[in-house]
Amino acid sequence: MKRFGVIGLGNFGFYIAKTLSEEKHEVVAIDTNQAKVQKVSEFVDMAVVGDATDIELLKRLGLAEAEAVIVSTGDEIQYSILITMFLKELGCNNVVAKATSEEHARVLEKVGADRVIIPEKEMAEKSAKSLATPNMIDFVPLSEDYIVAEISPGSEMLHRSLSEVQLRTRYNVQLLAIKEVIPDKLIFVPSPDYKFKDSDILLVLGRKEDVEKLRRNA
Amino acid sequence: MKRFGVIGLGNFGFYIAKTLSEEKHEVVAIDTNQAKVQKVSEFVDMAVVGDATDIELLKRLGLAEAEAVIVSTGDEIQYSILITMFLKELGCNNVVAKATSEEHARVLEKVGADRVIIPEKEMAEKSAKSLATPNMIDFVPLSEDYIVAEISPGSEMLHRSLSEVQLRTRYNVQLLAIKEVIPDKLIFVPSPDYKFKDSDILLVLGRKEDVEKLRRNA
Ligand SMILES: Nc1ncnc2c1ncn2[C@@H]1O[C@H](COP(=O)(O)OP(=O)(O)OP(=O)(O)O)[C@@H](O)[C@H]1O
Ligand SMILES: Nc1ncnc2c1ncn2[C@@H]1O[C@H](COP(=O)(O)OP(=O)(O)OP(=O)(O)O)[C@@H](O)[C@H]1O
Repeated sequence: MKRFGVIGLGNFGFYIAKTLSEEKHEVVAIDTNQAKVQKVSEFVDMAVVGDATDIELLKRLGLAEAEAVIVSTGDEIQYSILITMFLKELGCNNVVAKATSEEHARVLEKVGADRVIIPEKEMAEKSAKSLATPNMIDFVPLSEDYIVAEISPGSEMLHRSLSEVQLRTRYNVQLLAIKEVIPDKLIFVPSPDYKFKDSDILLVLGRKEDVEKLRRNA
Repeated sequence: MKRFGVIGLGNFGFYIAKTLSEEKHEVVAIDTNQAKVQKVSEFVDMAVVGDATDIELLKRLGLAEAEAVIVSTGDEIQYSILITMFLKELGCNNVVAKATSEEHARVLEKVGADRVIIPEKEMAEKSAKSLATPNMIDFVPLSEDYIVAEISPGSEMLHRSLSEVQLRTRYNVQLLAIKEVIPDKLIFVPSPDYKFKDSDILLVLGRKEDVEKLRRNA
């Protein structure tokens, strides 16, 4: 069980506080707005109405010893900048700051933020990539060019067996698992005779361009 | 090459338009604000200053035939609600709408949005999960309880070989690959003699609770 601080309870701060509480961690939440503090008080351990630019308040709440403190105080960038700087000066090991623009992100990094997130930007890039490649349902970038992706079998693969399709030799892509949808089950080491259905979801691993080629050609 | 519409060029709309253009798709971007339209005009195919609640404009721009249209017009929810409804009435197959709250999301679904995103909520949940389980760097949920996760080797695993650690028999977890950091390379089928280093990142597949157990005990 770890202590986390969440400063600023807009959407981002609210859901971070909620998720960390659901994961059974100790959450200290701060906002100047009483109604917002009220909303989280039912699930966080300590809900404080206060101004987080008050360095004494940050100290009193033990945020220097927290596992991480999330700073998400919105568009007026001077507040998240000051709060981030104060937390780092107090010795907090992991300050995660939400930025509203690239410029804001740069200043936050300069004052010591360990991680800066622009939620709309990261979700936009993720959504655009999945819109642009419609049967690549989701992907996790592993290193420069390898990805794990979920793809649906193309016309070349449907009703053919795994051994016929030869993903590794022909496409240089490794099949990790097959998610069958009806009934819902995951097959880890599919038999070479397994025949692909159009409701299957294939979990594959390979270089980004190889997975793209498989998706286009198969 | 597919056509996409992006309506509303705040952070989310801006980065979706930019990423889709980088992926070489045709992007039609609309906003009432000239400066925002100016910002995207260097990379989208068509940058239009206009009010997207004008159904004739939506028709003229061919958005009914687009692969998908992203509606991200901000806090005044009436606009994204109307625009979403109009696009569905025109026959657009995939309307992705950005919502600012759960209530806003419900209305958007009722008027036909195919997908509703609350970027801050999704990023907050993702960030909270990775903060809460610090050596589970990222995970992709595959089905009810299976996940693909990146974990760092625990004290039980360091400097021991893969065959000694016996991930499958002892932990019921499948090792998919090892990401070595120096130099940066990915090993797909590690030899049984491979010895784990503390800079390694292990890509594993297994039931969520088994991966958690491995992370805690190993
Ligand atoms: N100095 C401060 N101390 C504590 N809380 C603050 C301070 N300054 C701003 N806040 C709070 O931070 C919150 C920021 O939320 P707001 O919705 O304005 O911004 P946001 O970060 O864009 O939100 P979202 O996460 O929804 O995108 C507000 O609830 C505000 O009261
Ligand atoms: N009827 C409309 N037609 C076209 N554009 C519109 C319309 N209504 C609002 N917009 C535009 O939508 C954009 C919404 O961006 P804004 O930054 O206000 O909201 P947001 O969705 O919260 O942004 P972010 O993606 O940064 O979180 C603005 O640029 C605004 O001009």
